[in-house]
Amino acid sequence: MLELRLVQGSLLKKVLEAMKDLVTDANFDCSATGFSLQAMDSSHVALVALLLRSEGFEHYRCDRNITMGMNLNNVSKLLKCAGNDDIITIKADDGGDTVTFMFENPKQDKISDFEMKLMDLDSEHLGIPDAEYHAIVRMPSLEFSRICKDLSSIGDTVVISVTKEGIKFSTRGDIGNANIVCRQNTTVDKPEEATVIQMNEAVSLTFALRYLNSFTKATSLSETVTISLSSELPLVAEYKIADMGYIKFYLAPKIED
Amino acid sequence: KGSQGRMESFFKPV
Repeated sequence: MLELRLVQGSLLKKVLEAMKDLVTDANFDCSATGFSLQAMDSSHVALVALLLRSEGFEHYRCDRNITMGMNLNNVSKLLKCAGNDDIITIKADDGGDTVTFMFENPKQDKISDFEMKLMDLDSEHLGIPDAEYHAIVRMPSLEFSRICKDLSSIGDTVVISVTKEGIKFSTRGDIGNANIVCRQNTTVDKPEEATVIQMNEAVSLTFALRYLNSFTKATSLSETVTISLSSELPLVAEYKIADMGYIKFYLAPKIED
Repeated sequence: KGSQGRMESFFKPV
């Protein structure tokens, strides 16, 4: 028996919006730790890892570990039927082949439930070891989103370099080239407006902009994004989900021929 | 421009 009650239902709506264009079908894993997912895009260039910890739910019952395969576009369609202020409850029976999403409005005078068939999906779980990154940059998520969008009007790929000077995003295309540098800036009114650069070693890597643009669909989940870079590893863009966990996007770099 | 890397080149299946 699985029963998860999330008072801030809008979080789940935002999480699905952030993932549904990147990943088509995915297994949601439910355990005592929380509600999680790891999935790749169809070309295996990007990976998304989601964790919503059990403590973040008002009620969390998961008698045994359950894996539930779902089409994210269909889940997103169902969650669009929930109001932004609704409480969302996810229910499933052990060994069942359906999941139920229940929505309650704040006045508690409208209750909807939607039952969806589960899918049997091959699991493609990758082991992601903890790593020391060459550079970790925390910046406002809206700023990162703006940079990715602006640069994709000029080029298809971006070179992200971190040096003592700051984090530099560079692209080139038919009409010319562009460079955007963000320097460390901690003299801000609110901590979430800061750009904080931790650098152990200078690093420079090339990435496809369309994936980064897809990651920025998570912008509404967090005011800041943390970008981790290492020369031998995929980039990680992490959006923390307040009091609950995170959504992390991994992107494999372009490799020099 | 270089070729696009894939996740499996960096992380192994478990």
